[in-house]
Amino acid sequence: SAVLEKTQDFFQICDVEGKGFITRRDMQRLHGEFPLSADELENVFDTLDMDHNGYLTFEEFSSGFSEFMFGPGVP
Amino acid sequence: DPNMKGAAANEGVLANFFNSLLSKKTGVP
Repeated sequence: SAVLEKTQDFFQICDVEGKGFITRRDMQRLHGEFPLSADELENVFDTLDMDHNGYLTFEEFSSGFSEFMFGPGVP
Repeated sequence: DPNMKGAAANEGVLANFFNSLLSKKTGVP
């Protein structure tokens, strides 16, 4: 649950307006705050947005994060 | 396989991103 809490924290960093999802534009806003290029941030967005609908939901975000933490296949 | 290379590169970028998030949170009360 500590991981879930962190995931929620991170999601809120990206979703500054509290919409409940992250858009490509939100991601681009992180450029400058993160040591990643705009291209790399877009890559992150595309990788996490698994259904490629342009919206990154909390579920998509957290499954990406848990894959990063624990490896693929862990819910 | 170029697709595999792309996926590996993406993983690196993702790791970079989440590591940045992690370090961003460290030290915040």
